[in-house]
Amino acid sequence: MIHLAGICRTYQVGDQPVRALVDVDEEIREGEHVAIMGPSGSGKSTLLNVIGCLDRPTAGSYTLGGREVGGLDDSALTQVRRHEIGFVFQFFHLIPRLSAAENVELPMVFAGVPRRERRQRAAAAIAAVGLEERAAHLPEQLSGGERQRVAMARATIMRPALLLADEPTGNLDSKSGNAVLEMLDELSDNGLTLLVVTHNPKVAQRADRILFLVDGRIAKRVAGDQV
Amino acid sequence: MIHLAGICRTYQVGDQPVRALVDVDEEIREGEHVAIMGPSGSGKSTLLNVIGCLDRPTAGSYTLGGREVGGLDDSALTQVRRHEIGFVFQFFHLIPRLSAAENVELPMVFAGVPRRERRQRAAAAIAAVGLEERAAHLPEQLSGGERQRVAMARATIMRPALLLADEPTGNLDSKSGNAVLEMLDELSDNGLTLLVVTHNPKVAQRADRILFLVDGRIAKRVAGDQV
Ligand SMILES: Nc1ncnc2c1ncn2[C@@H]1O[C@H](COP(=O)(O)OP(=O)(O)OP(=O)(O)O)[C@@H](O)[C@H]1O
Ligand SMILES: Nc1ncnc2c1ncn2[C@@H]1O[C@H](COP(=O)(O)OP(=O)(O)OP(=O)(O)O)[C@@H](O)[C@H]1O
Ligand SMILES: [Mg+2]
Ligand SMILES: [Mg+2]
Repeated sequence: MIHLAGICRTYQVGDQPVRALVDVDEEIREGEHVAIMGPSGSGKSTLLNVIGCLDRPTAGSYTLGGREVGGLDDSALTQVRRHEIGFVFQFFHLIPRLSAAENVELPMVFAGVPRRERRQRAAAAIAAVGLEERAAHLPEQLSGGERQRVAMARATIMRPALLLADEPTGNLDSKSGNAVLEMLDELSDNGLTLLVVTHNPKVAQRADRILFLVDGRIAKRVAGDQV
Repeated sequence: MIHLAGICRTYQVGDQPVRALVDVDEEIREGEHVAIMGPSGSGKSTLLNVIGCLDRPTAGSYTLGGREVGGLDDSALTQVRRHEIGFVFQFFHLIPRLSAAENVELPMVFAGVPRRERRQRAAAAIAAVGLEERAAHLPEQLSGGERQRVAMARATIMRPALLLADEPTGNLDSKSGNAVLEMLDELSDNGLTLLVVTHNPKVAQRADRILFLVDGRIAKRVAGDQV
């Protein structure tokens, strides 16, 4: 489903190039559950942003579902992103002026889902992450872990074919973290392709396999039960 | 050094009160290293904000270094905060238009430290968290864990008497996380009073003792080696 060949991403800071991704070759099949680990600054979020069509590689080719993504213009890229990919960002990116429930409804608004159905589905998703009593809160009226759970509910509400999660349990205690991971496992069992960036070996162990990034390169690949 | 008596903090969301802290009584002695754990939404960040003079309790009294803090007006509170307390926020709050080095310099600017000394001390602090090559980057040009480390360097640059850290290693791999924790241990050994909110038992174990919050109350207190 995902085919990366020679992917590079270089940032420019003043006159200094920052080589965030270097020659990344990888194939991820439909329905796979892959974890991405590596030191802080090794390129994990950058890799996820490229795969999630939020960022274009500086070089190399990215084929998603058989289609060469690098060749798409911005509006086509936006379509792919909205319809096929769910994203849990490292720092959530909730809309400040929308409540938790309205944030979860947002992808459905874009997809033209009727209002009554949106309300029901958002309420169910919010309950699934244990936040019924916080549905009306704005993001700044939520704790860190509550915002993270809202981001998870929003990313999964359209049952996307591909879900990218950047440190989805980083702000969660073990109980709410496990609830989120079980939710992800269930989606994965139902055919979702799942990529999870994590620093937590317990989270990585649930994957079929793990990619280790070091200085922008894939340094190592292991099976899930070997971490 | 810190004396909390009957501390309550209630938020109002529409017509719903949210009791984030309920009757918190606690004493923290100078030089103690205390960890704060508890489920997502249990009031940990709220407690830290009250102790850090960023938020006022709805009820109860807070005595810091012998002085009743609740009676201070905003400008006096700001003075206390700037001169005596270092804070690592759950989501960092770096100034977007300032580079990593400039963010670290900021407390020294407020304290009137001369420019040359500021530059030297900021460079040393940035090197101590392994970010020499990222000193000129803006926050949006940094990875999540890099921003977290800049926040740590900024919070400790004035060697405050009290340091409050809200999930200081949540975005860090074990290597950079351990580097940060060793830095905190060293400050603690030198007399710093240290409060750390964490979901990670390994981080909590380094404390002298641990407070467990549940629904805004201190539900349990244990010694550091018992978690
Ligand atoms: N500004 C606010 N207005 C209303 N409710 C709030 C506000 N800030 C926090 N809350 C609520 O108060 C409760 C405690 O929040 P707090 O941020 O202290 O939790 P926490 O223990 O730090 O959680 P986490 O582990 O998820 O970071 C949460 O249930 C949250 O929804
Ligand atoms: N917009 C940008 N401009 C310049 N450099 C950047 C930019 N974004 C990220 N970087 C740099 O690229 C490198 C990779 O960043 P990335 O966010 O992918 O790391 P990461 O593996 O997610 O780290 P963490 O575990 O800390 O979240 C980092 O060293 C970072 O400083
Ligand atoms: Mg990252
Ligand atoms: Mg918090």
